[in-house]
Amino acid sequence: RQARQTHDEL
Amino acid sequence: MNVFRLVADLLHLGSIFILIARIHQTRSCAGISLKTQALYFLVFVTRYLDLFTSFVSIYNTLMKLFFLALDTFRVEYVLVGAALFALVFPHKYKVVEILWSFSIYLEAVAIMPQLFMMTRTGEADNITSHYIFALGGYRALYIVNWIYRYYSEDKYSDYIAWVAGIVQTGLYADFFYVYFTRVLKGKEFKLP
Repeated sequence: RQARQTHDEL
Repeated sequence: MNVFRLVADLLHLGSIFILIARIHQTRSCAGISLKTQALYFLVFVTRYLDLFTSFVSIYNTLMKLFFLALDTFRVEYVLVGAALFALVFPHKYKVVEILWSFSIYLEAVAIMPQLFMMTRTGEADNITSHYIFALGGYRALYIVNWIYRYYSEDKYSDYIAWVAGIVQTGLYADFFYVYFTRVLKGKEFKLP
């Protein structure tokens, strides 16, 4: 499992 | 995109429109914390710098532009915003990530001046409490959204977002209680 990129959510 | 996140984002957007409607209707910003509005402005500016560095989707880009633009008109901090943009724009990608974290932490506490103001006066008009409810609802639904995405995707949301998001939603807990027990029954928002 990887951390999602931070720009995906608001 | 899942339903929790979509409703959360729409509540977030709605909260800003409720605030604008309130200022128009009452022709006053009494009871609205200027400190909180200024902090939110900083939150948006430091987080959505990624507009220049990464593209996720049209939805993502449009929403970020909405929040930046509406918030700018809302408190007339155009000059401060321009100065901040000028200061931060030349920075590199890693700095953007640091600012993003800063924004997340700041957002978690930005509502505090507003909540303190309500604690001091002990009341808020109904539109103001709808505004705060919409903001709190947005945060609470983001937690559900993260749980949903944790199980439906093989990536997880950043732990900074998790911790700050839970702290932030916790700050709203007392407010939610008063909102549900009083405002939804047509009564004034008054602390017991």
